[in-house]
Amino acid sequence: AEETGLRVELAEEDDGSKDSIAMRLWVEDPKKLKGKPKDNGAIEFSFDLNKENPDDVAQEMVDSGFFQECDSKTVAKSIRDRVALIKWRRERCQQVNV
Amino acid sequence: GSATQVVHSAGRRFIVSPVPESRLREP
Repeated sequence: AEETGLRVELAEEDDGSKDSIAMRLWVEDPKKLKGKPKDNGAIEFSFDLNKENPDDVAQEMVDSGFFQECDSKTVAKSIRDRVALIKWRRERCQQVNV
Repeated sequence: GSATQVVHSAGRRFIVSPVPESRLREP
């Protein structure tokens, strides 16, 4: 998150069982983006951890005018990193429970 | 603060709300 200038966090508690989870993304450092983001705030959205692709969500954010096309990969990376962390945490919890 | 909603044609809903000040990075 530090390198992209974007921050993605969970917008709800992760109970470890839901496929779809609410996340919140906002711009922490606009200088790290190539284009100018829409001055908006925190964007909350739901994401299916098993079925969805961060690239698709990033493109939808671009389509919706939140970010410019040149930043779609950066947005996707930020979401992908957070999704990877959520999955890693879940796996770790399962191992501990076992 | 007030939240606004944007629905993409693919069906995903984006809810935009102000970032809580406590979450903003220190200058």
